[in-house]
Amino acid sequence: SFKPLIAAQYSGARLRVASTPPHFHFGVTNKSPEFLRKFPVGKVPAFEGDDGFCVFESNAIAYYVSTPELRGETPEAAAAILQWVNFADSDIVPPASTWVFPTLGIIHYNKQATEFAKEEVRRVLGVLDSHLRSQTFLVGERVSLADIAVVCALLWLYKQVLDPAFRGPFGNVTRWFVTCLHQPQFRAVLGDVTLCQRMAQFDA
Amino acid sequence: SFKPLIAAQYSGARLRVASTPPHFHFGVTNKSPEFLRKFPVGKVPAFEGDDGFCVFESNAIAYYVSTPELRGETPEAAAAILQWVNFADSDIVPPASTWVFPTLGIIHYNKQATEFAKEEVRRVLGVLDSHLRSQTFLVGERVSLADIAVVCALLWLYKQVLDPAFRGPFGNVTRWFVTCLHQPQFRAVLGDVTLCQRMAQFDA
Amino acid sequence: MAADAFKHDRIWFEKYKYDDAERRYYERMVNG
Repeated sequence: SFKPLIAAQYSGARLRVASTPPHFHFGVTNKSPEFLRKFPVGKVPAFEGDDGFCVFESNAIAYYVSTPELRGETPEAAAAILQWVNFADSDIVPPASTWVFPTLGIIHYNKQATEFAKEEVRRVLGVLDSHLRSQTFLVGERVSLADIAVVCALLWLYKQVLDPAFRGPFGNVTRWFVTCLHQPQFRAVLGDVTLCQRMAQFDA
Repeated sequence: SFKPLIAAQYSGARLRVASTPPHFHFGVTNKSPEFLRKFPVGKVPAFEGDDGFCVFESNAIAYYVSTPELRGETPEAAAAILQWVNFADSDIVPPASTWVFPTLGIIHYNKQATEFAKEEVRRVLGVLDSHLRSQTFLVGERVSLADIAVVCALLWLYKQVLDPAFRGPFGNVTRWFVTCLHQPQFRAVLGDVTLCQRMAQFDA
Repeated sequence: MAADAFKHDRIWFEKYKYDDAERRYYERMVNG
């Protein structure tokens, strides 16, 4: 999950990532007794600090490796950040996955579900576009966990299916998205991201 | 959503709830231009402070009306609380809805989905049971937003379908759940909750 | 990378169906 990695770029926390053999076998390591003792849910991403502190769930890990600025330094800012982080998980990730995964061959294509997901994505982009008309970033004047969460939730949409025609009405979102991608901390993790030019169709 | 209401019981924040006519017409008020100007997502629950601060998403509202203790006063505690709040949304709400909604006539019954959901609920209760073997509450020694979120996610399961046979192997969870229900702040919002004696079947 | 997202983060593809059903149920309840 990119969110903790981007957050750590801001805090300088040094994360050692174990995601491929021999350090980590997905489905094997995370089901081992040693892993389950620390992370009973048996899911990744999972974080273990040098001091032995263990936490799972990508938003919680991103929070832990963040700076106070990223977390929000007043109750209002922290609540607004939490609002957009939850919005990313509940309103963006499900339709984004439904639309994009069949184009990557990850799940089978379902026409009705895809059409519904496209409308959900349009609605979400509309909400973000009106909010970003008056904001440079989602909360306050600087990057926060809200921007990190929503950029990561939108990433595959912008890479795979949001072609210029579809994203045309949402110029504020695309401006904000590209601004975030150009932040060194995002680029260090996401690399060079090319926005979709031709809407990918499902990979039969 | 009960989470903000329970959190407010701990902080003493006075919430005026508008959820029925004439103050609030579900599907009408939350689609009105005035509502959408404040809450562009058009969803409830939505919170507006006396100072005009607006926030949507129930976890964000619960956070805002909470006390520092409920939020977690160290980065470790706050991260662990966020972990369980996310776990409730990502791992408990989906199988709980799939299993319980058909018993309330909210959605059609699907045997395969229900059987899968039952196994997911068993897995989740197993994770919580092993964690709560050594803990009174989910994070630290006192109630936090983690307990509020997970109790609310489990509520309908315990009311509708977790009969004594099903919940038998998860005694630590039931002890913790009943302890939370007996906290005056939970009781003030949830009232008297009777644990399921007979597993409800779907309501044809 | 997306496959990782799929493997790692639990995605509730059916969420919209349940949200929609819950909304309709609630509307029926509240608006009688």
